[in-house]
Amino acid sequence: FPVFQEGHRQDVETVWKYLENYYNLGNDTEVKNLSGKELMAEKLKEMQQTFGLKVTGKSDPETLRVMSNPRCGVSDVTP
Amino acid sequence: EAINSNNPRWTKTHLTYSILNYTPLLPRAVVDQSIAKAFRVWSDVTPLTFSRVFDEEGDIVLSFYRGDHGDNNPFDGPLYRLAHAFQPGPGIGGDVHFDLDERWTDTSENFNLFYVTAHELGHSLGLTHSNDIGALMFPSYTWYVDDFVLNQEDINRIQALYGPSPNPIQPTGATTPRLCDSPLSFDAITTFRGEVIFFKGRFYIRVSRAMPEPELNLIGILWPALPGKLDAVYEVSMADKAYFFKGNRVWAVREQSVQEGFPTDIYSYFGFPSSVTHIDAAVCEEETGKTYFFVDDKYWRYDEYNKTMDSGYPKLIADDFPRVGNKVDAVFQNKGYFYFFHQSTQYRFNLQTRMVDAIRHSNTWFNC
Repeated sequence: FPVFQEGHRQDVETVWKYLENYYNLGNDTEVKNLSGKELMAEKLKEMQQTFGLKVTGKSDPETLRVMSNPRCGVSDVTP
Repeated sequence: EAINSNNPRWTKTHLTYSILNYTPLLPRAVVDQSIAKAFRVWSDVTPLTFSRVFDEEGDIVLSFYRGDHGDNNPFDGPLYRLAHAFQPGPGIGGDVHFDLDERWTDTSENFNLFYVTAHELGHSLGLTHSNDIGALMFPSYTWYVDDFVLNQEDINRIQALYGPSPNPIQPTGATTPRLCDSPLSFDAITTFRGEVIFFKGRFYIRVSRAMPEPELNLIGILWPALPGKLDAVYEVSMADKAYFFKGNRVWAVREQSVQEGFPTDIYSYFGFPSSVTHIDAAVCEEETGKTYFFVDDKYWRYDEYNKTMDSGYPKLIADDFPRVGNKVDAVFQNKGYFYFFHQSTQYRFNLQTRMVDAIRHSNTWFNC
Protein backbone atom coordinates (compact mmCIF):
# COMPACT_ATOMS: atom_id res chain seq x y z
CA PHE A 1 0.00 0.00 0.00
CA PRO A 2 1.06 3.59 -0.55
CA VAL A 3 1.13 5.82 2.50
CA PHE A 4 -2.36 6.92 3.36
CA GLN A 5 -3.63 9.69 5.50
CA GLU A 6 -5.62 8.73 8.57
CA GLY A 7 -9.18 7.87 7.54
CA HIS A 8 -8.13 6.96 4.05
CA ARG A 9 -6.26 3.98 5.47
CA GLN A 10 -9.45 2.83 7.14
CA ASP A 11 -11.29 3.12 3.80
CA VAL A 12 -8.67 0.96 2.11
CA GLU A 13 -8.95 -1.64 4.81
CA THR A 14 -12.75 -1.62 4.47
CA VAL A 15 -12.49 -2.01 0.70
CA TRP A 16 -9.91 -4.77 0.99
CA LYS A 17 -12.08 -6.69 3.47
CA TYR A 18 -15.17 -6.24 1.29
CA LEU A 19 -13.36 -7.50 -1.79
CA GLU A 20 -11.97 -10.43 0.18
CA ASN A 21 -15.46 -11.33 1.38
CA TYR A 22 -17.38 -10.93 -1.84
CA TYR A 23 -14.89 -10.86 -4.75
CA ASN A 24 -12.45 -13.61 -3.84
CA LEU A 25 -9.60 -11.13 -3.43
CA GLY A 26 -7.47 -13.14 -0.97
CA ASN A 27 -7.48 -16.35 -3.00
CA ASP A 28 -6.86 -14.61 -6.30
CA THR A 29 -3.81 -12.80 -4.91
CA GLU A 30 -1.94 -16.10 -4.98
CA VAL A 31 -3.30 -17.27 -8.34
CA LYS A 32 -2.88 -14.10 -10.38
CA ASN A 33 0.53 -12.57 -10.85
CA LEU A 34 -0.58 -9.06 -9.87
CA SER A 35 0.38 -6.76 -7.05
CA GLY A 36 -2.13 -6.20 -4.27
CA LYS A 37 -2.87 -2.75 -5.62
CA GLU A 38 -3.45 -3.97 -9.18
CA LEU A 39 -5.63 -6.83 -8.04
CA MET A 40 -7.64 -4.52 -5.81
CA ALA A 41 -8.25 -2.19 -8.76
CA GLU A 42 -9.32 -5.14 -10.92
CA LYS A 43 -11.72 -6.40 -8.28
CA LEU A 44 -13.05 -2.91 -7.66
CA LYS A 45 -13.90 -2.62 -11.35
CA GLU A 46 -15.74 -5.95 -11.16
CA MET A 47 -17.67 -4.73 -8.12
CA GLN A 48 -18.47 -1.37 -9.73
CA GLN A 49 -19.78 -3.14 -12.83
CA THR A 50 -22.01 -5.40 -10.73
CA PHE A 51 -23.55 -2.45 -8.93
CA GLY A 52 -23.95 -0.25 -12.01
CA LEU A 53 -21.42 2.28 -10.71
CA LYS A 54 -18.95 4.30 -12.73
CA VAL A 55 -16.12 1.82 -13.40
CA THR A 56 -12.97 3.55 -12.12
CA GLY A 57 -11.11 0.82 -10.25
CA LYS A 58 -10.84 3.33 -7.41
CA SER A 59 -12.57 3.45 -4.06
CA ASP A 60 -14.47 6.67 -4.74
CA PRO A 61 -17.15 7.88 -2.29
CA GLU A 62 -20.03 6.34 -4.28
CA THR A 63 -18.30 2.95 -4.26
CA LEU A 64 -17.70 3.21 -0.51
CA ARG A 65 -21.35 4.14 -0.01
CA VAL A 66 -22.55 1.05 -1.88
CA MET A 67 -20.09 -1.11 0.06
CA SER A 68 -21.64 0.04 3.31
CA ASN A 69 -25.18 -0.96 2.23
CA PRO A 70 -26.75 -3.93 4.00
CA ARG A 71 -26.37 -7.02 1.85
CA CYS A 72 -26.37 -10.77 1.48
CA GLY A 73 -23.29 -12.51 2.87
CA VAL A 74 -22.87 -14.77 -0.15
CA SER A 75 -20.00 -13.70 -2.41
CA ASP A 76 -20.77 -12.08 -5.75
CA VAL A 77 -18.32 -14.31 -7.59
CA THR A 78 -17.92 -18.08 -7.44
CA PRO A 79 -16.89 -20.17 -5.66
CA GLU B 1 -27.55 -18.08 -17.61
CA ALA B 2 -25.30 -17.19 -14.68
CA ILE B 3 -25.44 -19.95 -12.09
CA ASN B 4 -22.95 -21.33 -9.61
CA SER B 5 -19.86 -23.12 -10.91
CA ASN B 6 -20.56 -26.82 -11.64
CA ASN B 7 -24.24 -25.88 -11.82
CA PRO B 8 -25.22 -27.30 -8.41
CA ARG B 9 -28.91 -28.04 -8.34
CA TRP B 10 -31.31 -30.26 -6.50
CA THR B 11 -31.94 -33.46 -8.42
CA LYS B 12 -35.37 -33.99 -6.88
CA THR B 13 -38.29 -31.66 -7.36
CA HIS B 14 -39.92 -32.12 -3.97
CA LEU B 15 -37.87 -30.58 -1.18
CA THR B 16 -38.48 -30.33 2.53
CA TYR B 17 -37.55 -27.53 4.89
CA SER B 18 -37.32 -27.09 8.63
CA ILE B 19 -37.11 -24.00 10.84
CA LEU B 20 -34.58 -24.47 13.61
CA ASN B 21 -35.24 -21.33 15.68
CA TYR B 22 -36.80 -17.87 15.57
CA THR B 23 -36.06 -14.17 15.91
CA PRO B 24 -37.57 -12.76 19.11
CA LEU B 25 -38.63 -9.63 17.18
CA LEU B 26 -41.49 -11.26 15.28
CA PRO B 27 -44.28 -13.62 16.34
CA ARG B 28 -43.48 -17.19 15.33
CA ALA B 29 -46.53 -17.34 13.07
CA VAL B 30 -45.25 -14.30 11.16
CA VAL B 31 -41.83 -15.93 10.67
CA ASP B 32 -43.53 -19.13 9.49
CA GLN B 33 -45.73 -17.20 7.05
CA SER B 34 -42.84 -15.11 5.73
CA ILE B 35 -40.76 -18.22 5.05
CA ALA B 36 -43.65 -20.11 3.46
CA LYS B 37 -44.35 -17.11 1.21
CA ALA B 38 -40.68 -16.97 0.19
CA PHE B 39 -40.79 -20.62 -0.88
CA ARG B 40 -43.89 -19.87 -2.98
CA VAL B 41 -41.91 -17.23 -4.92
CA TRP B 42 -39.83 -20.07 -6.37
CA SER B 43 -42.43 -22.84 -6.51
CA ASP B 44 -44.72 -20.55 -8.55
CA VAL B 45 -42.22 -20.39 -11.41
CA THR B 46 -40.67 -23.89 -11.41
CA PRO B 47 -41.76 -27.53 -11.00
CA LEU B 48 -40.28 -27.44 -7.46
CA THR B 49 -42.52 -28.06 -4.45
CA PHE B 50 -41.65 -27.44 -0.82
CA SER B 51 -43.14 -28.79 2.38
CA ARG B 52 -42.25 -28.12 5.96
CA VAL B 53 -41.13 -30.95 8.24
CA PHE B 54 -41.13 -30.76 12.03
CA ASP B 55 -39.67 -33.99 13.40
CA GLU B 56 -36.60 -34.20 11.21
CA GLU B 57 -34.08 -31.97 9.48
CA GLY B 58 -35.33 -30.71 6.14
CA ASP B 59 -33.28 -30.53 2.95
CA ILE B 60 -33.20 -26.80 3.62
CA VAL B 61 -32.75 -25.76 7.26
CA LEU B 62 -33.47 -22.12 8.16
CA SER B 63 -32.01 -20.69 11.35
CA PHE B 64 -31.01 -17.50 13.15
CA TYR B 65 -27.47 -17.04 14.51
CA ARG B 66 -25.48 -14.33 16.22
CA GLY B 67 -21.82 -13.63 15.36
CA ASP B 68 -19.52 -16.58 14.74
CA HIS B 69 -21.66 -19.67 14.34
CA GLY B 70 -19.10 -22.17 13.16
CA ASP B 71 -19.52 -22.08 9.39
CA ASN B 72 -16.56 -19.81 8.61
CA ASN B 73 -18.99 -16.99 7.73
CA PRO B 74 -19.51 -15.07 10.97
CA PHE B 75 -22.23 -12.47 11.28
CA ASP B 76 -21.31 -8.94 12.26
CA GLY B 77 -23.99 -7.49 14.50
CA PRO B 78 -26.66 -5.09 13.22
CA LEU B 79 -26.61 -4.05 9.53
CA TYR B 80 -24.09 -4.97 6.86
CA ARG B 81 -24.28 -8.77 6.50
CA LEU B 82 -27.90 -9.78 6.82
CA ALA B 83 -27.98 -13.44 5.88
CA HIS B 84 -26.30 -16.12 3.82
CA ALA B 85 -27.14 -19.47 2.28
CA PHE B 86 -25.37 -22.53 0.97
CA GLN B 87 -25.67 -23.95 -2.52
CA PRO B 88 -27.64 -27.18 -3.06
CA GLY B 89 -26.19 -30.29 -1.49
CA PRO B 90 -26.40 -32.64 1.50
CA GLY B 91 -25.85 -31.52 5.10
CA ILE B 92 -25.37 -27.79 5.30
CA GLY B 93 -26.13 -27.53 1.55
CA GLY B 94 -29.19 -25.38 0.89
CA ASP B 95 -29.32 -24.10 4.47
CA VAL B 96 -30.18 -20.47 5.19
CA HIS B 97 -28.68 -18.51 8.09
CA PHE B 98 -30.10 -15.16 9.27
CA ASP B 99 -28.24 -12.69 11.45
CA LEU B 100 -30.07 -12.72 14.78
CA ASP B 101 -28.85 -9.17 15.44
CA GLU B 102 -30.87 -7.64 12.59
CA ARG B 103 -34.24 -6.02 13.11
CA TRP B 104 -36.44 -8.42 11.14
CA THR B 105 -39.88 -7.18 10.07
CA ASP B 106 -42.91 -8.12 8.03
CA THR B 107 -43.34 -4.53 6.78
CA SER B 108 -41.46 -2.14 4.52
CA GLU B 109 -39.23 -1.27 7.47
CA ASN B 110 -35.73 -2.74 7.31
CA PHE B 111 -35.30 -5.69 7.07
CA ASN B 112 -38.23 -7.56 5.59
CA LEU B 113 -37.83 -11.24 6.46
CA PHE B 114 -39.87 -12.51 3.50
CA TYR B 115 -37.77 -10.55 1.01
CA VAL B 116 -34.43 -11.65 2.48
CA THR B 117 -35.60 -15.27 2.72
CA ALA B 118 -36.75 -15.28 -0.91
CA HIS B 119 -33.29 -13.99 -1.93
CA GLU B 120 -31.44 -16.55 0.19
CA LEU B 121 -33.59 -19.39 -1.11
CA GLY B 122 -32.44 -18.38 -4.59
CA HIS B 123 -28.93 -19.35 -3.42
CA SER B 124 -30.27 -22.50 -1.74
CA LEU B 125 -31.63 -23.52 -5.14
CA GLY B 126 -28.37 -22.78 -6.99
CA LEU B 127 -28.48 -19.15 -8.13
CA THR B 128 -25.62 -16.69 -7.76
CA HIS B 129 -26.04 -12.95 -7.46
CA SER B 130 -27.39 -10.91 -10.35
CA ASN B 131 -26.16 -7.50 -11.48
CA ASP B 132 -29.70 -6.50 -12.49
CA ILE B 133 -30.73 -3.96 -9.86
CA GLY B 134 -34.37 -4.96 -10.26
CA ALA B 135 -33.68 -8.65 -9.64
CA LEU B 136 -34.41 -10.41 -6.36
CA MET B 137 -30.89 -11.85 -6.61
CA PHE B 138 -29.17 -8.42 -6.62
CA PRO B 139 -26.65 -8.59 -3.73
CA SER B 140 -27.73 -5.45 -1.83
CA TYR B 141 -30.94 -5.23 0.14
CA THR B 142 -33.22 -3.03 -1.95
CA TRP B 143 -36.37 -1.34 -0.81
CA TYR B 144 -39.20 -3.77 -0.15
CA VAL B 145 -42.78 -2.95 -1.09
CA ASP B 146 -45.88 -5.05 -0.58
CA ASP B 147 -46.55 -5.56 -4.28
CA PHE B 148 -43.44 -7.73 -4.72
CA VAL B 149 -43.10 -9.20 -8.22
CA LEU B 150 -40.28 -11.55 -9.16
CA ASN B 151 -38.07 -10.13 -11.90
CA GLN B 152 -38.07 -11.85 -15.28
CA GLU B 153 -34.31 -12.32 -15.00
CA ASP B 154 -34.77 -14.31 -11.79
CA ILE B 155 -37.43 -16.41 -13.54
CA ASN B 156 -35.19 -17.08 -16.55
CA ARG B 157 -32.27 -18.11 -14.37
CA ILE B 158 -34.19 -20.45 -12.06
CA GLN B 159 -36.02 -22.00 -15.03
CA ALA B 160 -32.63 -22.61 -16.70
CA LEU B 161 -31.91 -24.90 -13.72
CA TYR B 162 -35.26 -26.56 -13.09
CA GLY B 163 -37.44 -25.92 -16.13
CA PRO B 164 -40.71 -24.02 -16.34
CA SER B 165 -43.68 -24.23 -14.05
CA PRO B 166 -46.18 -26.98 -14.95
CA ASN B 167 -48.89 -24.34 -14.53
CA PRO B 168 -50.74 -23.87 -17.87
CA ILE B 169 -50.50 -20.10 -17.41
CA GLN B 170 -46.80 -19.33 -17.39
CA PRO B 171 -45.79 -16.66 -14.87
CA THR B 172 -44.19 -13.51 -16.21
CA GLY B 173 -41.99 -11.24 -14.16
CA ALA B 174 -41.21 -7.58 -13.93
CA THR B 175 -38.41 -6.34 -16.16
CA THR B 176 -35.83 -3.68 -15.51
CA PRO B 177 -36.03 -0.91 -18.15
CA ARG B 178 -33.30 -1.05 -20.79
CA LEU B 179 -32.91 2.55 -21.76
CA CYS B 180 -31.35 2.36 -25.19
CA ASP B 181 -32.55 -0.93 -26.68
CA SER B 182 -35.79 0.45 -28.06
CA PRO B 183 -38.05 3.43 -27.34
CA LEU B 184 -39.81 3.07 -23.99
CA SER B 185 -43.16 4.12 -22.67
CA PHE B 186 -43.25 5.86 -19.28
CA ASP B 187 -45.66 5.96 -16.35
CA ALA B 188 -44.77 9.57 -15.51
CA ILE B 189 -42.09 12.21 -16.00
CA THR B 190 -41.30 15.33 -14.02
CA THR B 191 -38.66 17.95 -13.57
CA PHE B 192 -37.16 17.81 -10.09
CA ARG B 193 -34.82 20.48 -8.78
CA GLY B 194 -33.27 21.15 -12.17
CA GLU B 195 -33.17 17.52 -13.27
CA VAL B 196 -35.65 15.39 -15.19
CA ILE B 197 -36.90 12.14 -13.68
CA PHE B 198 -38.68 9.47 -15.70
CA PHE B 199 -40.76 6.83 -13.91
CA LYS B 200 -41.34 3.28 -15.13
CA GLY B 201 -42.71 0.55 -12.87
CA ARG B 202 -40.63 0.41 -9.68
CA PHE B 203 -37.79 2.37 -11.31
CA TYR B 204 -36.78 5.95 -11.91
CA ILE B 205 -34.40 7.19 -14.57
CA ARG B 206 -32.72 10.42 -13.55
CA VAL B 207 -31.29 12.74 -16.19
CA SER B 208 -29.03 15.55 -15.08
CA ARG B 209 -26.63 17.83 -16.85
CA ALA B 210 -24.08 16.92 -14.18
CA MET B 211 -24.08 13.25 -15.14
CA PRO B 212 -23.01 11.93 -18.56
CA GLU B 213 -25.28 8.90 -18.27
CA PRO B 214 -28.77 8.59 -16.84
CA GLU B 215 -29.10 6.99 -13.42
CA LEU B 216 -31.44 4.01 -13.17
CA ASN B 217 -32.54 2.95 -9.72
CA LEU B 218 -35.54 1.94 -7.63
CA ILE B 219 -38.04 4.66 -6.69
CA GLY B 220 -37.96 3.31 -3.13
CA ILE B 221 -34.27 4.18 -2.79
CA LEU B 222 -35.10 7.90 -3.13
CA TRP B 223 -38.65 7.94 -1.79
CA PRO B 224 -39.28 4.93 0.44
CA ALA B 225 -42.85 5.98 1.21
CA LEU B 226 -44.00 6.06 -2.43
CA PRO B 227 -45.53 3.16 -4.34
CA GLY B 228 -44.27 1.90 -7.70
CA LYS B 229 -46.20 2.08 -10.98
CA LEU B 230 -47.12 5.72 -10.52
CA ASP B 231 -49.72 7.37 -12.75
CA ALA B 232 -48.41 10.93 -12.85
CA VAL B 233 -45.89 13.26 -11.21
CA TYR B 234 -45.39 17.01 -11.48
CA GLU B 235 -43.19 19.60 -9.83
CA VAL B 236 -44.24 23.00 -8.52
CA SER B 237 -40.77 24.50 -8.68
CA MET B 238 -41.74 27.79 -7.00
CA ALA B 239 -42.86 25.79 -3.96
CA ASP B 240 -39.98 23.29 -4.26
CA LYS B 241 -42.53 20.51 -4.13
CA ALA B 242 -43.57 17.59 -6.30
CA TYR B 243 -46.88 15.74 -6.40
CA PHE B 244 -47.02 12.01 -7.09
CA PHE B 245 -50.26 10.31 -8.17
CA LYS B 246 -51.49 6.75 -8.08
CA GLY B 247 -55.20 6.01 -8.53
CA ASN B 248 -57.13 8.65 -6.62
CA ARG B 249 -54.32 9.25 -4.13
CA VAL B 250 -51.72 12.00 -4.13
CA TRP B 251 -48.45 12.38 -2.24
CA ALA B 252 -46.78 15.81 -1.83
CA VAL B 253 -43.02 15.49 -1.57
CA ARG B 254 -40.21 17.90 -0.75
CA GLU B 255 -36.69 16.56 -1.21
CA GLN B 256 -37.02 12.97 0.02
CA SER B 257 -39.86 13.43 2.50
CA VAL B 258 -43.59 13.02 2.05
CA GLN B 259 -45.32 16.10 3.48
CA GLU B 260 -47.53 15.82 6.53
CA GLY B 261 -51.15 15.04 5.70
CA PHE B 262 -50.25 12.98 2.63
CA PRO B 263 -51.17 10.73 0.95
CA THR B 264 -54.65 12.14 0.56
CA ASP B 265 -57.33 11.92 -2.10
CA ILE B 266 -57.44 14.03 -5.26
CA TYR B 267 -61.06 15.06 -4.59
CA SER B 268 -60.53 16.90 -1.34
CA TYR B 269 -57.09 18.28 -2.23
CA PHE B 270 -57.58 19.42 -5.84
CA GLY B 271 -61.35 19.39 -6.20
CA PHE B 272 -61.71 16.70 -8.85
CA PRO B 273 -65.20 15.24 -9.32
CA SER B 274 -65.70 11.67 -8.12
CA SER B 275 -65.89 10.47 -11.75
CA VAL B 276 -62.11 10.99 -12.01
CA THR B 277 -60.43 7.82 -10.75
CA HIS B 278 -56.85 8.48 -11.87
CA ILE B 279 -54.58 11.10 -13.43
CA ASP B 280 -52.72 10.08 -16.60
CA ALA B 281 -50.21 12.94 -16.61
CA ALA B 282 -49.66 16.36 -15.07
CA VAL B 283 -47.42 19.37 -15.56
CA CYS B 284 -47.20 22.81 -13.98
CA GLU B 285 -46.43 25.64 -16.39
CA GLU B 286 -43.71 27.46 -14.45
CA GLU B 287 -44.43 30.92 -15.86
CA THR B 288 -48.14 30.96 -15.02
CA GLY B 289 -48.46 28.60 -12.06
CA LYS B 290 -51.17 26.74 -13.93
CA THR B 291 -51.13 22.96 -13.64
CA TYR B 292 -52.59 20.82 -16.41
CA PHE B 293 -54.04 17.44 -15.44
CA PHE B 294 -54.59 14.99 -18.29
CA VAL B 295 -57.24 12.33 -17.78
CA ASP B 296 -58.21 10.10 -20.72
CA ASP B 297 -59.04 12.44 -23.64
CA LYS B 298 -59.64 15.53 -21.45
CA TYR B 299 -57.65 17.93 -19.34
CA TRP B 300 -58.29 20.05 -16.24
CA ARG B 301 -56.47 23.22 -15.22
CA TYR B 302 -55.55 24.09 -11.64
CA ASP B 303 -54.18 27.34 -10.22
CA GLU B 304 -51.23 26.69 -7.89
CA TYR B 305 -51.40 30.21 -6.40
CA ASN B 306 -55.14 30.21 -5.62
CA LYS B 307 -55.23 26.46 -4.96
CA THR B 308 -58.42 26.12 -6.98
CA MET B 309 -59.54 24.41 -10.17
CA ASP B 310 -60.07 26.86 -13.03
CA SER B 311 -63.65 27.00 -14.22
CA GLY B 312 -64.66 25.87 -17.70
CA TYR B 313 -62.82 22.55 -17.51
CA PRO B 314 -62.45 19.73 -18.46
CA LYS B 315 -61.72 20.39 -22.10
CA LEU B 316 -60.70 18.05 -24.90
CA ILE B 317 -56.95 17.55 -25.23
CA ALA B 318 -57.28 17.44 -29.01
CA ASP B 319 -58.84 20.93 -29.10
CA ASP B 320 -56.07 22.79 -27.25
CA PHE B 321 -53.05 20.56 -27.79
CA PRO B 322 -53.39 19.70 -31.51
CA ARG B 323 -51.36 16.70 -32.81
CA VAL B 324 -50.66 15.46 -29.27
CA GLY B 325 -53.42 12.87 -29.64
CA ASN B 326 -56.23 11.84 -27.35
CA LYS B 327 -54.22 10.24 -24.61
CA VAL B 328 -51.12 11.30 -22.68
CA ASP B 329 -48.92 8.94 -20.62
CA ALA B 330 -46.53 11.56 -19.25
CA VAL B 331 -45.61 15.22 -19.68
CA PHE B 332 -43.02 17.66 -18.37
CA GLN B 333 -41.86 21.20 -19.10
CA ASN B 334 -38.39 22.06 -20.34
CA LYS B 335 -37.75 25.73 -21.10
CA GLY B 336 -40.53 26.93 -23.41
CA TYR B 337 -41.89 23.51 -24.26
CA PHE B 338 -44.15 20.83 -22.92
CA TYR B 339 -42.87 17.38 -23.85
CA PHE B 340 -45.81 14.98 -24.15
CA PHE B 341 -45.24 11.23 -24.17
CA HIS B 342 -47.59 8.54 -25.42
CA GLN B 343 -46.35 4.96 -25.79
CA SER B 344 -42.90 5.19 -27.39
CA THR B 345 -43.34 8.65 -28.96
CA GLN B 346 -42.73 12.14 -27.61
CA TYR B 347 -44.30 15.36 -28.92
CA ARG B 348 -42.59 18.71 -28.36
CA PHE B 349 -45.27 21.35 -27.83
CA ASN B 350 -44.22 24.99 -28.18
CA LEU B 351 -45.91 27.02 -25.45
CA GLN B 352 -45.68 30.24 -27.49
CA THR B 353 -47.12 29.01 -30.77
CA ARG B 354 -49.28 26.37 -29.01
CA MET B 355 -48.24 23.88 -31.71
CA VAL B 356 -46.35 20.57 -31.81
CA ASP B 357 -43.11 21.32 -33.66
CA ALA B 358 -41.24 18.01 -33.30
CA ILE B 359 -42.11 14.32 -32.91
CA ARG B 360 -39.40 11.90 -31.80
CA HIS B 361 -38.80 8.52 -30.15
CA SER B 362 -39.24 8.61 -26.38
CA ASN B 363 -35.66 7.78 -25.36
CA THR B 364 -33.83 10.78 -26.82
CA TRP B 365 -33.16 12.07 -23.29
CA PHE B 366 -30.85 9.21 -22.34
CA ASN B 367 -27.78 10.03 -24.41
CA CYS B 368 -28.07 6.64 -26.11
